[in-house]
Amino acid sequence: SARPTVVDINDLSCLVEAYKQRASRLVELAARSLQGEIQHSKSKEEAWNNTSIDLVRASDAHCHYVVVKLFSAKLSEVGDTAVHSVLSSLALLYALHGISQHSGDFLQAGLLSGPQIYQVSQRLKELLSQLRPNAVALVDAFDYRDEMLNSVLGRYDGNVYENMFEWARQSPLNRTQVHNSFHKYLKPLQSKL
Amino acid sequence: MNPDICKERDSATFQTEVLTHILDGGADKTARRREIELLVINDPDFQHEDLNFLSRSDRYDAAVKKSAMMIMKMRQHGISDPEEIMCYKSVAKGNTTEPLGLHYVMFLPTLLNQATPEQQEKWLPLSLSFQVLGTYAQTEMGHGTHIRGLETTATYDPSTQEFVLNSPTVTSIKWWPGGLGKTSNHAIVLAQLYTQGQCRGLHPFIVPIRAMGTHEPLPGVVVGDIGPKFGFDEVDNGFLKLENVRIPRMNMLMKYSKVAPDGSYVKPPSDKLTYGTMVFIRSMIVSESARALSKACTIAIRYSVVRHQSELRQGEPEPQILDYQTQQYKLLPLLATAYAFHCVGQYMTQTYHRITGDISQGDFSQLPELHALSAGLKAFTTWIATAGIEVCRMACGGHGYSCCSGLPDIYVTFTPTCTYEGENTVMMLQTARYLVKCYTQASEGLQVGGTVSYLNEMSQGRLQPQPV
Repeated sequence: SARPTVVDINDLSCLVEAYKQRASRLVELAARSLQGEIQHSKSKEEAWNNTSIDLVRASDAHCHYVVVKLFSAKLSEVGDTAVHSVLSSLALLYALHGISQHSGDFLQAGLLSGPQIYQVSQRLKELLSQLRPNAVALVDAFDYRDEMLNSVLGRYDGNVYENMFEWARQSPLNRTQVHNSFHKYLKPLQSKL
Repeated sequence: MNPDICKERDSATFQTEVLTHILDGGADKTARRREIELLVINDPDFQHEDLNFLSRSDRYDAAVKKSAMMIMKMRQHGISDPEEIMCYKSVAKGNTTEPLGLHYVMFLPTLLNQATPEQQEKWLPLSLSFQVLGTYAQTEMGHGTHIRGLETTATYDPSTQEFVLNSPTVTSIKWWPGGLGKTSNHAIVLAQLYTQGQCRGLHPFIVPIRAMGTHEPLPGVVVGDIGPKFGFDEVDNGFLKLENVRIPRMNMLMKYSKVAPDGSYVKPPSDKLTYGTMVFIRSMIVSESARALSKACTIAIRYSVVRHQSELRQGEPEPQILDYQTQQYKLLPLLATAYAFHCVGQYMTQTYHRITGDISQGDFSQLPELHALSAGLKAFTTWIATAGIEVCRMACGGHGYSCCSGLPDIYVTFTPTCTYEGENTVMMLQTARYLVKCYTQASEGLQVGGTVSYLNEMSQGRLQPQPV
């Protein structure tokens, strides 16, 4: 019996289901395409090669489903309400962004309608605004010390420009005020012209 | 502290520390990780000149020095748990690689997984005391992921009970293994085994390549560095040509397949076991994808709240660039991806340990699922993380181009994961082979398990999407 696919774009479990069906459909399409090629090709190997674009798409969809599913499942382990809320938004953003990037797959499979794709794009923008105030806290939670990031731009204290200037001064080209290449090449050139 | 970044932290709606504990797997794990990190950071021996200002030879030299020091220090601190070793090393090496990396992540695991107890008794003490400096030589100049096509031969000679190893063609020269060029004195070489006149397929052999005392290349061994690369300046990825190199029979790793003194051959219970080390690395790469992308996001997002640019509203001060919707659209989905990959990395590590535990108990039933999943997720996550790091770099405008941003180092150190341990398209096709096989089984009414169990539903007609 057919199960209706009612995709509520704000319900992560619905989105996981949609990813599952997309993967399922693309695996089926690739398998059928391979079967069709086998009937027309000289060998199984040739049929495989002629289907390889579909096969890679199927694998990609399968992996994407696994990632969305695991991210969604992780939320059930989070007890802290504030953290759960922000991680849920992130998981929703991840799932919706994937749908917007691969909207053709979801439309072709009848998993989402055209108006829903528009809703996805609108919801995506809302989520960006919603997550914006927590962006720095979310990267701080990765807890990379400055010594590990080794990045002037990504410094924890945000004092970027003064440290960038200090870093540049360490360049070996700055060891002498006048580089040797001036005496070797530029000065002779100037004297000849 | 920059006032903009202070303001950001003040306005957060959750406690970062709580989330950090979740990412680490518990408060105790966070505490221990930080303790280990401080061991490196507070150690004056690890202070050094910025590697960006050194030549490649000097970078390699500094990296060997650091590797040697890491080993000594970890012994001093009593760090022996694999996770803690990984933590210590990741702080010490920062965004770069290390010449002895493959000794830890490929040579030792291969010994542990594929050597007999007698072989382990011989090789493990030598390897753990670094008398043996090992690497893993699989890829050849003309052969990558398609390992059945490898040409290196190991021909068994029953009269001397030795294998004779050869690189019969130019394309068969081993190419790219980390630490092979100058650092290692032994390599686990993957070669086609010939015994009793028959080719028995690919098998792993422990091949001494340099004398343990002098470090000079051994007779018949042509070994060296493959030259400058796109990043990886600290590692001597090498070449290896073998010309009638003889090794004892017991240098073939014989936990699963065996060659008896008379040359008779016992085949392994599964062909995939030979590639177990690759599966291990692929599983670990998924976590690396999360790590590299989360570092890039950290840099780009912090910088995006410090950097002010242009005008949103006429006459008002320049806003933080993260206030632009386009900047949020570049970075926040990548941040979500980094978190998603973190969950997948944890799952992949747990799954690897669970299934290899079953394998060691003689249950090989889930090996194909592990093989397919590790290949697919390795490809999926590395492709996205590589592209994401580049987006982060460009989201930092002109300054992302400078090595001081840290982003070029992260990119060039990470992007080889798309090609090493299996080129990504080939990996995806391996996963597809498994998916098609499972689809066929499910269509025939057989139950399939694991991550592909949804294919059962499809065969039962329960996955019938309808338009909304």
